[in-house]
Amino acid sequence: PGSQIFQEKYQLYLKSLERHKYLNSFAYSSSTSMDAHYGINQFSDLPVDEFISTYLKSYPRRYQTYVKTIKSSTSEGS
Amino acid sequence: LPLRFDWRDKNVVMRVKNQMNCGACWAFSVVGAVESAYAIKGHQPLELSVQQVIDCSYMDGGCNGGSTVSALKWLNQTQTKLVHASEYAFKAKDGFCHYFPCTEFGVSIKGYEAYDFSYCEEEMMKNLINFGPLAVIVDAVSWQDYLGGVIQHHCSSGHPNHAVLVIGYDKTGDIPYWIVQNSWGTLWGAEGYVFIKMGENICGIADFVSFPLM
Repeated sequence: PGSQIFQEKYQLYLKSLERHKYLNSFAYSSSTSMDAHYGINQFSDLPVDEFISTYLKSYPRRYQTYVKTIKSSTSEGS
Repeated sequence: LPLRFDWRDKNVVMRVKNQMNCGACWAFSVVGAVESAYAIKGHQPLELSVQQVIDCSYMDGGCNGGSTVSALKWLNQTQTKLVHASEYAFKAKDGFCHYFPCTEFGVSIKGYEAYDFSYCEEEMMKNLINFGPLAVIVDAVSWQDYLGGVIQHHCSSGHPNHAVLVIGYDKTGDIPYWIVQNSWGTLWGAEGYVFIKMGENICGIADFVSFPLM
């Protein structure tokens, strides 16, 4: 406590609390208890951009084809 | 289709892994799908090497990112045999590709398929049941703070950035949801899992779906 890195991490932690408040507001307004909940975890002291650049690194390539499926009338009917 | 289906009930899903600071979610997702497909074929469940895919899948960027379909394409084209995880351990960083003699035990695939099920999650359910766990690419920006429950809001499609493994679904309750295994360790989410509402392509879960053929 008192060091610069502590202060930086603490500010990030406070920001994460704001995010949790916003994200959890959907659950509180929902009628079901199954809604997702958000809070403190191992990523709470990470800036969002660092979280994205470290952990979110998969992407479909443009040239790759994903066969598009169409909803059939049978499945709609059933 | 059954109201609930979970490949963990058949003991063909390996434990939740931790990619640590290595951005190789794509490799974890693909290796998870291969491990399950191998076990579904009646073999003893095995943990296969993620590091082998990170180091050797030349169309991808190792810990700097990659694509599930590129990895499956590489596995299929080269008929690479994935060795046991203990033979080629995860180091959370890129390394040189190790080659093994043909006689070394390993698991190869017979093909792979890739689908966009964005308007047809029911078809995705059928594929999950018929072929095994599915490697998918989702938008996981809002997952930074996730602790549990079913994600139903503020998780858009159209910005794919993270690969995970769909291992089941549950439609018995008020909110039907996909059961998804992540690779951020068991301390994250619901013991390493995340649940995503079905039917609305939440997080783009049905946009980029692929799986190996064993």
